[in-house]
Amino acid sequence: EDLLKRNQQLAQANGQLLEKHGILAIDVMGSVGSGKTTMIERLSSRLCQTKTIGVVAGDLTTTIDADRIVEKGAQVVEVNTGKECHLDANLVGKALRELPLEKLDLLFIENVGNLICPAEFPLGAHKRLVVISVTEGPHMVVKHPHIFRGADVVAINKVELAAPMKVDPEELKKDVLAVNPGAQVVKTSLVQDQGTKDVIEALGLMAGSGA
Amino acid sequence: EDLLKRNQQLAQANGQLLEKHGILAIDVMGSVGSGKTTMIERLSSRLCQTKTIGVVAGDLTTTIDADRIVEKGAQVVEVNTGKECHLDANLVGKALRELPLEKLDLLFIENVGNLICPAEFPLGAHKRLVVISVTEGPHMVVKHPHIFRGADVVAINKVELAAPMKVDPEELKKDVLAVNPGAQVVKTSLVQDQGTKDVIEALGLMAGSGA
Ligand SMILES: Nc1nc2c(ncn2[C@@H]2O[C@H](COP(=O)(O)OP(=O)(O)OP(=O)(O)O)[C@@H](O)[C@H]2O)c(=O)[nH]1
Ligand SMILES: Nc1nc2c(ncn2[C@@H]2O[C@H](COP(=O)(O)OP(=O)(O)OP(=O)(O)O)[C@@H](O)[C@H]2O)c(=O)[nH]1
Ligand SMILES: [Mg+2]
Ligand SMILES: [Mg+2]
Repeated sequence: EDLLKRNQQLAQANGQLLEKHGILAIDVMGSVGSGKTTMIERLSSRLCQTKTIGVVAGDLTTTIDADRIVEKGAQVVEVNTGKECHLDANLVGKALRELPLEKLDLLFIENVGNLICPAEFPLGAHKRLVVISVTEGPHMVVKHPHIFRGADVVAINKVELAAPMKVDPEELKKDVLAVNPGAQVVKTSLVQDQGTKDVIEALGLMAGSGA
Repeated sequence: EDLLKRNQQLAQANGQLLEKHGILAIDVMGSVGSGKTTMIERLSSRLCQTKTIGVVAGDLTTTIDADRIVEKGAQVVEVNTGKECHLDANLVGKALRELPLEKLDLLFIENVGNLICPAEFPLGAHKRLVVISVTEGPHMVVKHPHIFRGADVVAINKVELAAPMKVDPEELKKDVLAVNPGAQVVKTSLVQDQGTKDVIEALGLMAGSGA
């Protein structure tokens, strides 16, 4: 399918540009409201003293997420995808050109809230972090295998609401490992900044930061 | 865009087939885990004594939702969309042919969990019901205007979790009415079967059922 092939080429170009500047890039994916922006806020707050952070915030039409992240000290470029249900390597490539790449150490790309389409469109990032929420119920992993197969780290968020939701985070973790034994699964309650350190470790961001 | 035009034609054909058999059809949309299946379960339980109900359950690869709904006395046809991020009129048309249309009064179509793609693909239903959850945070309506513009009824679900989420259902209702003043907005806690009667009324399903 030409669209996918073209995206793959542009993703490679992005990857090379990031490599050239020694920037580690992380594609943050997940369903609507699962906690992607809160994740980026938490990670940025913990790492901003030792790393210069850039963020590409993808959304359909608003700047709500970009505005939140700017307050955490990151360089933010916001991308609007219109009616497109996923970010693509082309949009990300354009956003990269607006960032001070020579200064950045770390880049977070917040994808559009969607558990399906982003799986098919790599952006050129080094790692893929998928954020899901226990408030979506017990089946979201088994229902959307593709996105979990491509994940390096999976954060099961809002775990403090697992009890009223009657959802067991341990079961969700098993579901992830069943489709992707190599994935690192972390339980988080990002609203309380819990689990952030585990995510940093799982993403391999600890080296040299002494966090 | 040819794909959209073709879908529009097939949607019209579905609409005509449903009309011919006097079936009221409702397209149930919403984000991942917002409560679409629970909504259909609740509506079916309340209406099954007075109406014969059919359901088309759309999902990527599993039969989890279809299996749940069968237990509520509805005639269920399950459709797998593979990697497609929305149901389309073609898939629904095929599903209709597997249902005992001459017997049905009411049809629910559960769309794939996605707040973006389904907005562009009408299925031939008479009404569109969008189910969102307070657990997604305060911004999901303003971030996804298209799907709310096309909605007849919007259910704001899991309201019993609004307090721990620090989300105000009244604000979400205002956001919906801002993009679609004609929409009927109902607050629900479907896990406790609360708000179901209001949804039935909003969908115009009360006539002759004396519910
Ligand atoms: N209860 C609870 N709420 C959380 C947690 N993490 C995030 N939230 C809330 O969930 C809502 C959505 O969080 P966001 O970080 O905006 O989620 P998102 O994935 O970026 O959402 P979109 O970009 O709109 O798809 C907000 O109201 C957050 O405050 C958590 O651990 N527990
Ligand atoms: N706390 C709470 N949980 C609810 C409510 N309604 C549904 N749920 C739960 O939320 C989870 C998801 O509900 P579903 O009805 O499967 O949602 P869905 O929209 O059909 O999900 P998908 O088809 O997988 O996208 C399940 O664990 C439900 O029991 C509610 O009002 N409150
Ligand atoms: Mg966000
Ligand atoms: Mg469902």
